[in-house]
Amino acid sequence: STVVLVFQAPSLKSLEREDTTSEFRFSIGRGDKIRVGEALGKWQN
Amino acid sequence: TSFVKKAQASSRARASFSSGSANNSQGNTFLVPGATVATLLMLGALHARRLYDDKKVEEAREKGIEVEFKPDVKVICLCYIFDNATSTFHFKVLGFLDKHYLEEAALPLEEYTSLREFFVRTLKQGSRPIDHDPHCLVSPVDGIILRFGELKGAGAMIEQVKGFSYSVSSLLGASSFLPMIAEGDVHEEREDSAVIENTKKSWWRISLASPKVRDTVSSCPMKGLYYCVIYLKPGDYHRIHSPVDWNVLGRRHFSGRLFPVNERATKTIRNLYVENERVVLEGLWQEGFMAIAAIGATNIGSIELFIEPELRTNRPRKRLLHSESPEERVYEPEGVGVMLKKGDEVAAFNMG
Repeated sequence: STVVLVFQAPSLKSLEREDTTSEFRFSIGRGDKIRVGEALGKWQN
Repeated sequence: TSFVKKAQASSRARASFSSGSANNSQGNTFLVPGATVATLLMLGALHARRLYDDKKVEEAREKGIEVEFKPDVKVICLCYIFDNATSTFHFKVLGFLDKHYLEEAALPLEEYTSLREFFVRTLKQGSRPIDHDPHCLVSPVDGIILRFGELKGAGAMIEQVKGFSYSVSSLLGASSFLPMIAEGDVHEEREDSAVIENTKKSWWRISLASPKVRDTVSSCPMKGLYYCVIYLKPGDYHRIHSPVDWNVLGRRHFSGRLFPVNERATKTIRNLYVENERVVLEGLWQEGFMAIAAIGATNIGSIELFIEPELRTNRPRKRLLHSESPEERVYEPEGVGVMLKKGDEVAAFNMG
């Protein structure tokens, strides 16, 4: 079985426009094992 | 007798076509019936010997003599080689399972009455600590990361493997609330983006009021739309959790096939994830759009939604009448839907 996540997150474009100071970055790599609750990606405020 | 006669007749017929090999054919004629007769005689002899032995044991018991078990060489070999080796092997396999799966299961192994129950097991409290950083998005499942990235370009394609791609709209449904824009409007969108961002939910309301089929070729995803594909191996923890705090506004069920989703299948079956049965949840979180697609596979029977227990998937009739249009449901109250916290259980992959 497979799960696909599709989501909106802060991007570089919003940097130009708003006070956002960071874009979303994945903290994983292809082939990594991951468990429920572990971070997929982060952004700074 | 009739079988032997028929065999002889067919052999003679063959011999008439090849006169040179007449002697060989004559030899084969008696080989098959001879072997059959010998086997029958041997079985008869063995049965007669067993009857004789049983009669002797019965006579001995009548006289008050209890026959003792006398293991021969064959039994001793079986006991010492196969039994011991097998039990040791079982112990090692169970030890491996114990380390990787049983240790985390909420209940002891004997509490699970079937493999199906164990497959959808819950875990002990605290086995999966949730990263509560408000600026992070967590994994909804235990699995292996297959693909991830930002959706860009016409059609917003996700690469299955090199050469095989599928569009996000096909995966989530043509009436998805994906924040897409027409390709020609990309530049206009840059100027209007401030307005769009200020009214984040407006596109949702418009989509909900009049769901339309989007042309996946001529439309592009809005900037900042990401995806992640996670594969769950057989034996992994098969429950799906919420990746963030969000409001689930709708559900879409595609009654498809149940192809395997292993590495080999992804390389050979085009549009594998779009063909398989799946349940899609869509909604909103603090940064905008959010969707989770739970895709079934051969080892998965059905997908269970905890926020909608009455939903039934993997129904034979539905699979026979496989169609493009999914079954949809909008969660009430409209615009709010079902609120989920980060780490909450959302769904489970069932066996059967």
